[in-house]
Amino acid sequence: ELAHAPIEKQLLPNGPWKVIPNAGVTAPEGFQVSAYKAGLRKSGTRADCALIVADESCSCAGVFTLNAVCAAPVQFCKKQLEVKSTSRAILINAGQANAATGVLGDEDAMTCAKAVSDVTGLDSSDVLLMSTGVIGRRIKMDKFVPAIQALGEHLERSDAASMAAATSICTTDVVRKTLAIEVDINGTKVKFGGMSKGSGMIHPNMG
Amino acid sequence: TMLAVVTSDANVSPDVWTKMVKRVGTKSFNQISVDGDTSTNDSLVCFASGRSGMKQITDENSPEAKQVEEALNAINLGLAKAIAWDGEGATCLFETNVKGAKDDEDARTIARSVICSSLLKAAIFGHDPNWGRIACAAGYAKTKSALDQNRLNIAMGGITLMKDGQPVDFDEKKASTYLKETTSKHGTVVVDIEVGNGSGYGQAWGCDLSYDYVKINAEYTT
Repeated sequence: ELAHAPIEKQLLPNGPWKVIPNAGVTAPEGFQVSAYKAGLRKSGTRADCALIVADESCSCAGVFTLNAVCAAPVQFCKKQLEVKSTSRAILINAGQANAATGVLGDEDAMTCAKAVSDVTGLDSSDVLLMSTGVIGRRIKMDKFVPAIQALGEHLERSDAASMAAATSICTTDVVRKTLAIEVDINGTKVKFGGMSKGSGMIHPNMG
Repeated sequence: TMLAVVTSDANVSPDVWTKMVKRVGTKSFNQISVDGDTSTNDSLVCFASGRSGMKQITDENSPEAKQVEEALNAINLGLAKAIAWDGEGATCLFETNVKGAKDDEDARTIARSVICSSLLKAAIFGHDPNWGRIACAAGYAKTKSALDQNRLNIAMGGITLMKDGQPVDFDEKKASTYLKETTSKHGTVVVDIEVGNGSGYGQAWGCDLSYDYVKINAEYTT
């Protein structure tokens, strides 16, 4: 397990929002998450993949690296979101970045989306992907595809699962990064949850 | 690589949500840097389920849209700053605030230039309040409008180091102690820069550069 980043105490800007303690991506209504140890990491001591699934179709938008050498999951997401601005699920793995992996990397990405579709019943056009880890290596699909099945079978709406997911996507991170806030808009409580990872190779230029 | 996923139960139409996410991404994750290397995988994806019960937002200029975007920006800033805070080998978060630029884009460009300077990042690790390196990094920022060095004001931790382009006779020991105390508790080193009297304001976040950065990356298979 990783320690928690001091977001609430040090990093979150002041505003009319209230922090929801120990919560993450399932704090808002309508989301479930799971994390699993597929064995993708070089040192296989931690979970290394996560799946977030929405109960219903969501408005969905993304920004992605403008690096011309971009990973297969990045290309996959860009194509999906060019066709429609809605989505239901996102699958994330650590260990291998599936970048600079050529046509086989693209095929792996599509296989991952189909595996999510198979276990959740979603259309694969409603599935997005993210990968992080070593560049130039294909994802260990023999381990990952069965893990996607497990991820789909263990989805839940809980803070514990949110924390586990935030930890599972980390690579060289010393702390896990997750947060949830609530804001009152015309008497309605609106919630936001999030998780991020990153420690090195950090100079985002996304569009 | 940075990855980020944000969920919300706000009810926002897909086209308005897309515009919000683009603006927020520009002000948050695109304003951090640890080592100047842009990854192949950087991604930010945001979902809005609409399950909060609020009326759907279809006008991006409505008060409700502003409130949602403000909260979306806040959570993205928190997550983005956490990455810079956790930069490999870092002992502090390094925040630069720029005001007085011609527009926000120029201000953000200057702020990012400053937090990206390897020389300045190393100076912070060494507790050296090296205002010359701050001025230098501001000066080579690729802004649309030229920077007038005679209007440059620089402060670190509230201590004025440069005023109207002239170095100030400041308490160097006090400034060094500020850096030492901040890095010892993995706090936030704050640099404030004024470049004129324009309305442009921008922020950027990085971290110091320590020996451990080299150690971590020399041992990480690429």
